[in-house]
Amino acid sequence: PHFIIELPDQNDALCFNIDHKPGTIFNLVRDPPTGIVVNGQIIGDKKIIPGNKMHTYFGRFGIVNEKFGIRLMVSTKEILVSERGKHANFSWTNNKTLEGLNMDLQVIKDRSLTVTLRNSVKFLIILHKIWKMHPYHQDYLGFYTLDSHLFSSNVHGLLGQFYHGVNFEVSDLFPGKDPDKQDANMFVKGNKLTVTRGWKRDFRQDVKNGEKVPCWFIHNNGTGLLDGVHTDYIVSGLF
Amino acid sequence: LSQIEVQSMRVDCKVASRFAHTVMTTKALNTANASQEVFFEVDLPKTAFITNFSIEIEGRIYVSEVKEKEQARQQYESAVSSGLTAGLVKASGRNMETFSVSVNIAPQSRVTFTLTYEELLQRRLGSYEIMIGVRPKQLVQNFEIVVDIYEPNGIAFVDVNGTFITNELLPLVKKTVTDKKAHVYFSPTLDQQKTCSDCEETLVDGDLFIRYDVNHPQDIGEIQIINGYFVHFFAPDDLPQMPKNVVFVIDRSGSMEGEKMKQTREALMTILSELHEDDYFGLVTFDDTIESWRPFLSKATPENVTEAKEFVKTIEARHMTDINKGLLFAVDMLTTEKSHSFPDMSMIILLTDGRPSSGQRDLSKIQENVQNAINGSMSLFCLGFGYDVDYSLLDTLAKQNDGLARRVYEASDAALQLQGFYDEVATPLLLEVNLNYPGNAVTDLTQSHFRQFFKGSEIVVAGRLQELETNTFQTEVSANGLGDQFVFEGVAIAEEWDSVFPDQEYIFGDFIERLWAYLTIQQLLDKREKCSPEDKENTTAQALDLSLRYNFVTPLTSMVVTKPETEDEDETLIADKLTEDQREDTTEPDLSALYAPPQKAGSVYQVQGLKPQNLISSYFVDGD
Repeated sequence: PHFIIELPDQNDALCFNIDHKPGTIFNLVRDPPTGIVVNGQIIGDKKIIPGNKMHTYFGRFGIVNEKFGIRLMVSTKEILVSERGKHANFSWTNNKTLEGLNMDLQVIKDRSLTVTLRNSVKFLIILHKIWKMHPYHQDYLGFYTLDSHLFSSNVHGLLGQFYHGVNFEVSDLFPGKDPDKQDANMFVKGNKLTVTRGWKRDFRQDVKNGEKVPCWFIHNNGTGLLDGVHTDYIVSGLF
Repeated sequence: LSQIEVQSMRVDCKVASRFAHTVMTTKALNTANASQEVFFEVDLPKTAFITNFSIEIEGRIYVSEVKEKEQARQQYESAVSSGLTAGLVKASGRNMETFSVSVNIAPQSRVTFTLTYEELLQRRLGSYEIMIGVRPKQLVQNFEIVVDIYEPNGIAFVDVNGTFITNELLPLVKKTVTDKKAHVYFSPTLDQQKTCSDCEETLVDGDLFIRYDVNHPQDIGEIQIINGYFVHFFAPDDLPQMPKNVVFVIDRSGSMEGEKMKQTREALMTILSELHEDDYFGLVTFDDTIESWRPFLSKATPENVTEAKEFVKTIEARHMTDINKGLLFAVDMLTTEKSHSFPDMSMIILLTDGRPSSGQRDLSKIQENVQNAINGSMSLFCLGFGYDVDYSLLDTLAKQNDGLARRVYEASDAALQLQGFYDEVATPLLLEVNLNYPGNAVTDLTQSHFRQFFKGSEIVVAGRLQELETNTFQTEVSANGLGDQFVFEGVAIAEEWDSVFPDQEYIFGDFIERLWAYLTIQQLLDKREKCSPEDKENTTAQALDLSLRYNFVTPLTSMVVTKPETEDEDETLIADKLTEDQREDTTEPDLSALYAPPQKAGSVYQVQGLKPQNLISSYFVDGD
């Protein structure tokens, strides 16, 4: 999956990929004081395009709010909600709005799910539908944090560690390995990294084509930008 | 120019199911110790829509943007009024347009130009044609043309031809054809490009033509479904030919005098010889008076044809032009003769060079009169001679009456062009062709009813599937053939393209969707010509929306090209799609390059991270 950290007050963005064995579950957000946890399980392509390397995407997310006893499992096939022992099942194929005491859900048919947890956070999950007969690709999900300001200062995870900003400096550009892109040195979290100027896509407005977000790309699964390494974020289950 | 080294020039053309996507890339280096102007000039087919253009200079990319035409014009209005204009797209020859731009390059700097365009290849006289203009104007270190054709129904043949200065280069074209794929590769070395061993001039100067055809199923046709869109090709050639009634309406006004009249006579002599014996025909000549060879249609027997040829020899140019009366006379002739003993298919072929100068001269009135008289009962084909022809009148007349217009260029082969056009419509195989898709599986269909189908051509219908998951749907084709009506029914099934073309990522992308968009835009643009003023607004809006959505430079949009001019200023130019009217005069630049207010280059590479305060940050994870 492509991770994008937009920092509008710096008018810039950081991005990195995390690739690992399909089936691996990563922790994206963990905030013990609010009891919110978001984990995501990655899937691969149906098969690898000859000559290319395996790409991975998120195929399932598990969202937990321990305080309210909420568990939400979102996959490319279905959306399962449980709240203090009560269960409900939603499909991506219909528009649906659910306003609960502690959580609001809004499903836009075959497109997106907005999750609002009362007095805490708002997430958007985008369904990328792929033609079923596509020989290589399959449906996958995108995860966008729409509102994170109520998270505690202890929030962590692959995304969560950036919710309260990150300090970095970038040196002048210089020619990189890829003749079509420029590299630079980035100083971040005490590390000096070689980063590449590139762009990733934000699919919130246009789920098909996305909108290009220029960003500094951090190589090797975000090593040096992340606290620890990406494998430190592997967890055993969605919940 | 000698100090500009063209390091590489690559034309990469991919065709899948007749939809061609071509990327032309040129890389050049300024070896001089001073700044120099580098020119990028390429030819593209006039049926193509430009979709992208970029200039990359020393790592910085200047990307162009497709905008609504009026919006782009208004943006640069002040520049227009100050007269700062130049052409980015110009008509070039009969079938091509030239896109050209130049940029000032610093000493020892590199520049890369990349132009992308797309088109749906049309089947004419039994083949599709890919045209690639090849004019590098100097020797190129790495010169490559790579064409890959993917046709899931099988390729019948591929022919490669070129109009280079000499034919020495043609044997260098490598062609590989397997069942469903064809690969054409042309990459002459520096030595092979030279006109002589010590020369610096290049032999590579001309057009490369690749003609091919596919295997055409004779029942419901060929249907491709990919990513929620489909395209349906229908071209059954193995059908008996239908006889037709045809009236040639020949302009013999004063402006036809000389070469045009001579060429018309020559062409008619050949066309008459090739009439099928079951056809009925008539000859109507007009200036400000109307005369016909015979007041009634004649069967194309050898005797009648011989007599008609004698009449053709006597046609002389004189007087004024009354197109209205000439056409109404022909309609009347065909209508009067319509009975059981005559064929069902009737057509008028109008040959004219000029604007009406006698009788009814109000163009909209002429269109109205002709459309009312024809009333959907026959087709009108128009051939326009000369650069001063009022082509839009002919184009509209033809489109309003199920026909098409073609320009006949006043060159030595005008007679051949005329004959070639006639050959395209000489052999009708079907009438009233309907491609139906029962049920609710498909939506956003392009035109699915066609008044006639000619041998060697192809009917194309595209549409969107209601559900992405739909991989089968009902299809029904009905038409009137020789004898009686026939109906074919079948089920369209998405093919496992993976097994057909396992290595190609391109074909699993959005090309059928873009094909659909291209065809829809073309048809909406045509529809504008014949619909009411109220509908015109809506039709234009739809065509514009699609042009912008798919980044096509159509007659409704402009591509704003940004290029660096000086250290502080970027220059903005505009590339437009030519209309037939604009192509009339190929000697004048047609369109404007408009100078925008200076823009500051804005790159910030030093940043200091801060905690987000009131600003909304985004943290997300996704794939692309």
